[in-house]
Amino acid sequence: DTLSIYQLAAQGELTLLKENLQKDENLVNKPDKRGFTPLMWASAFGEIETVRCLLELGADPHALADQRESAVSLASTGGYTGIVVLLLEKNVNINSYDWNGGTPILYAVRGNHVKCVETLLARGADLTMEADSGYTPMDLAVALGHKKVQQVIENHILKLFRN
Amino acid sequence: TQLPLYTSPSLPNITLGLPAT
Repeated sequence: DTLSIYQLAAQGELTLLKENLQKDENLVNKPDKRGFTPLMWASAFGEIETVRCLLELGADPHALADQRESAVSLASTGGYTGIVVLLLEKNVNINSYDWNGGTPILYAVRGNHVKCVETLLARGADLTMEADSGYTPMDLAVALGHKKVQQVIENHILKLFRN
Repeated sequence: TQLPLYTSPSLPNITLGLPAT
């Protein structure tokens, strides 16, 4: 019973989390000491039902943590495609970047999350944005040897040319 | 029993270990 709202969100303890949030309506968007909100914690740990509930309770999907981390980048890092879709349906910035120069698609490529890369591309992720070290998503897929991801990106580029 | 505590979310360094382009 001493778990913080952040731990409850990360662990998907929805009942206890809702009880806590009902005590104070500002809690739902209260950032922790590094600027992470409960929505970011739930997105980072793949708790999709908690993400859905937090959004219904008024969680701000556009919020950024202290280093400009976003819920959509945290979900993309873990390859949680269902959560990425929920957030994109709230019109979050699909090309949200942080102080690493990271974008959701760069994190999905780095994690070798094929389905997540496909989803981000299908919804307009920018393939030209580079990480601080100059890597585009395609450069990264090649450098890391993620063949399937590389193929998904190539197919997407071919489709763009065809259209 | 104390549930295990999760560490704070973090975004990885995307190109850790890769040569700069």
